[in-house]
Amino acid sequence: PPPPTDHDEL
Amino acid sequence: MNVFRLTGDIAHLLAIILLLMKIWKTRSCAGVSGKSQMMFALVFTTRYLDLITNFISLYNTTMKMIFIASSYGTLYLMFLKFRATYDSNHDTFRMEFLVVPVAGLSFLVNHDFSPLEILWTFSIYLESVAILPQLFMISKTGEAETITSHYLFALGSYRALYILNWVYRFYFEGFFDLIAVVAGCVQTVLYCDFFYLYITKVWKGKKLTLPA
Repeated sequence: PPPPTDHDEL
Repeated sequence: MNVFRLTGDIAHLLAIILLLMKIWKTRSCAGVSGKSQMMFALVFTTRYLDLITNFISLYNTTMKMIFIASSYGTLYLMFLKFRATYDSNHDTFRMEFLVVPVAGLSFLVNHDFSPLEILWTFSIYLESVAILPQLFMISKTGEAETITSHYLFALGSYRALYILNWVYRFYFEGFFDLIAVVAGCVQTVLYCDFFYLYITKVWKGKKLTLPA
């Protein structure tokens, strides 16, 4: 998968 | 949200509350590294800039605001209210040895070369090593107050629980963030020596002291 940039983690 | 991430967040919150309580109740920040705390405030500030640009959930927004506010609250207690108790003679780790390389690395290795993304990456890298001045301080004094060791245990557990969360998310959600995972593993490894001492000493009712 593409690297995530909508950072939903804290 | 899975159980590892939730317990990780709770451990993180607990760590921050423990530290604030220790300082407030003892009216002293002796044994706490102001440099680690400054870097944590920088970590939260640079990571949570997306509060302005991106809404994820009420939980996410609330936790981010608590983390930012509590990190500055800790700095206020350490450097203003209880400044006289700050043990600066033992807090001698050079922050620039961490901040400068971490800033350089965040420009070189990131998901996207944009200001917010570089700042997020900087915060992830900086968080992984921000505890070093605190661990260095303990190694210099050779001991830590029991409440401080509980704080460190909760703080270290948080990223270890996040590793389990990433394993879970990889298998069940197809989610994989290499930067967060590598930095999170580095962060957790740095605590291993402390975890060993904590379990073998503090869990047996003794104070955390380093072997001579």
